[in-house]
Amino acid sequence: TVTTDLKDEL
Amino acid sequence: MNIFRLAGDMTHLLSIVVLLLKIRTTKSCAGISLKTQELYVIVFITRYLDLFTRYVSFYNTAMKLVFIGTSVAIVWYMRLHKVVKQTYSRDEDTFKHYLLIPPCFILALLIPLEFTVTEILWSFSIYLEAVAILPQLLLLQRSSNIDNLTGSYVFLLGAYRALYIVNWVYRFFTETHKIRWIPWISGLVQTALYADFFYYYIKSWKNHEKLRLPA
Repeated sequence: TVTTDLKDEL
Repeated sequence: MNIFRLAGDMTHLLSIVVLLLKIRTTKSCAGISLKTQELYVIVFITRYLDLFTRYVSFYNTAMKLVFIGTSVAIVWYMRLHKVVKQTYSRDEDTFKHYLLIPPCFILALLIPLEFTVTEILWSFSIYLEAVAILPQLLLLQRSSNIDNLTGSYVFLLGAYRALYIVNWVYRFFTETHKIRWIPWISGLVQTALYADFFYYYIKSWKNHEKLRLPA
């Protein structure tokens, strides 16, 4: 989902 | 991980190192806004709530701990360290930073990434980070002379998010092909707030003159 690719950033 | 994001993270880390260097070596936090530093503690804590629940990579976890730890340490130095706290420009650091929190929180409730507690707080931290530099920029305008370390700190802080914007463009075209309104628009606003600082900083650097911001 969208949230996953957001969360590998600081 | 791409080169732009790594450069962004390293620039962000370097800005914090420069600030800690200034505070520790000169035992002074003159010209540094405590309010901006306090906002950054809130930004990091609300953004990294998944620190213990989601493992992305060693790098990711380590950097989150460093950002939270150093931002708390800086606020500790400015509030409690017996020598440093005397040098805080209290009567110039007057931006009512607590007024920034409700609008960012309401915006996070209206436009969260997903309507869950962690995502609302994550969106809140993105919005808050965009405006967290305002007290510091106001303080710089009031400071008669800005020392090199303070100027470098703010420059690096602004540059890191500009590098993140390049990272987002790169990822859009190479990986996700997804538009990410929340970080993109906030990141553009955040970087735009530094625009006039960047202009005067680069001008002072080119002309080898003291950095001064017009009041």
